[in-house]
Amino acid sequence: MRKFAIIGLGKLGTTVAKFLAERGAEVIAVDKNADLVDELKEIVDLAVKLDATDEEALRSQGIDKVDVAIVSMGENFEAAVMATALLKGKLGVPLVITRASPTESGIREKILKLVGADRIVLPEVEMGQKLAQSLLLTHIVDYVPISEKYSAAEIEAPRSFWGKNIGDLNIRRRYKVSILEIKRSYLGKNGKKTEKINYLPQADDLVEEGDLLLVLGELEDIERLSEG
Amino acid sequence: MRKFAIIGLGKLGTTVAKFLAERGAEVIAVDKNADLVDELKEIVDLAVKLDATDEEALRSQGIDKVDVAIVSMGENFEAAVMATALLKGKLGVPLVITRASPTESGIREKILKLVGADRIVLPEVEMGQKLAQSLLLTHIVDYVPISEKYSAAEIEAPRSFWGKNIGDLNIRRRYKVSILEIKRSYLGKNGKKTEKINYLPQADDLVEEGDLLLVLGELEDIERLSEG
Ligand SMILES: Nc1ncnc2c1ncn2[C@@H]1O[C@H](COP(=O)(O)OP(=O)(O)OP(=O)(O)O)[C@@H](O)[C@H]1O
Ligand SMILES: Nc1ncnc2c1ncn2[C@@H]1O[C@H](COP(=O)(O)OP(=O)(O)OP(=O)(O)O)[C@@H](O)[C@H]1O
Repeated sequence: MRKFAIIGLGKLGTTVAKFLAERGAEVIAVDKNADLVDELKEIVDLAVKLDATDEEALRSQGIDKVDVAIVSMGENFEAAVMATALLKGKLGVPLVITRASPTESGIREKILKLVGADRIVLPEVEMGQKLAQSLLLTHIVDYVPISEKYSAAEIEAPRSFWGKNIGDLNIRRRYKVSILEIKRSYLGKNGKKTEKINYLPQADDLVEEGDLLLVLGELEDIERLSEG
Repeated sequence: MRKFAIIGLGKLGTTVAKFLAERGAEVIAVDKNADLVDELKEIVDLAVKLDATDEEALRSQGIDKVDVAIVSMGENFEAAVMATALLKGKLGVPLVITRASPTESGIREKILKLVGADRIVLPEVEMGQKLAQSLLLTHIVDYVPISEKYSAAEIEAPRSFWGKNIGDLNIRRRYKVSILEIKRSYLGKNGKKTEKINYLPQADDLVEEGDLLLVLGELEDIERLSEG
């Protein structure tokens, strides 16, 4: 498994460090704030207080031997630039992923790329755009962009589908969309709501009122299908 | 189209307000910081400086008439709780989505749900988990979770596929994975790298060295396929 270094233990850095360590990956976590370092001491292989803009400090902790480094210091742009440049330029880390804060012109992303960042992440922007896009699609419960062309989405089964079987509806030919799952809620004996999921439904499976359909296709086709 | 109110114009709030307004939605943007409000005056229908914990101020700007409100004040938890409670409890906004900051026990999310938030978003956590998961999958270039069971992923075409056509590889039967796209890079006449995408490839389409495959299936099956 690859070895990881997480530089900056804010909300993003801490989430990534914990997720990787819990699945057995070797993780070195670094921050200048001792309290944040202490929180992770029990969870990761090595958690150490140091200044990430100090090349010798990074090298002394074996950061030059990791496969991937994640730099997450959104509010401290100068430190993010310096750490990225050192990790890529001086320590030779093969993959450096740096978190940036959005600016009108994107100048921060350009500078980070210039000093060697292999990938830039902008959590609030990526999340904000996905949230806003899903809110614009009125009949769609949740939406996941997959590529330029394809999306997955959870939609309420349109009224015209209720009581009909998948074969008769001929969805792939009429709408150019595939159904991956049908999710149906039941009221159990104890009055608790339970959910049953029918994966890759067959031609004779029925669609009922209240069903949620997980579908795959182009967004326009999914919108058309969701309006039934 | 639905009417939206965006409360708090940090990175997330600003991204959502701009995305919705650029696509024609009616947006009211609110913040106590005049500079942030001024930035959006040209872009949204109404941008106004006010304290979001003041019920009369919210009502005076017609926030009780919107369909969706997004509360994005991650660092100011008390204001987020108060604004959420007012929007849902007093102003009757049908859908309130509130941004939270992660805590060890998840107590902030629980309180926000208690005072009426319909949905909670945690950008750094959701982004951090997705980033960490994609880093653990070594042969996978990018990964998109779709549901509990299904994921989409971009993988490098395994060596055993080079020079073979899709029909002969029998991928759906052997690996239980579908191929949505084959992405191939060319070096154009001017020496620039261009990309060509083959959507929903047919049985006689060839896979070549260097191709990227966009696939859909269960993560374990995708990992097995990517190791060829
Ligand atoms: N020079 C430095 N060396 C090491 N750690 C640093 C340095 N400068 C800042 N940090 C640490 O980086 C962490 C993240 O800082 P910041 O708040 O800028 O990030 P963020 O990416 O916005 O966080 P979040 O993921 O919480 O949104 C802080 O814990 C801070 O102590
Ligand atoms: N009572 C309030 N009324 C209106 N606006 C407020 C109030 N309290 C805070 N804000 C505004 O909310 C905005 C977001 O604040 P904060 O930095 O807490 O959010 P955030 O969600 O972490 O931001 P980001 O999306 O940038 O990560 C700020 O611009 C701040 O001025």
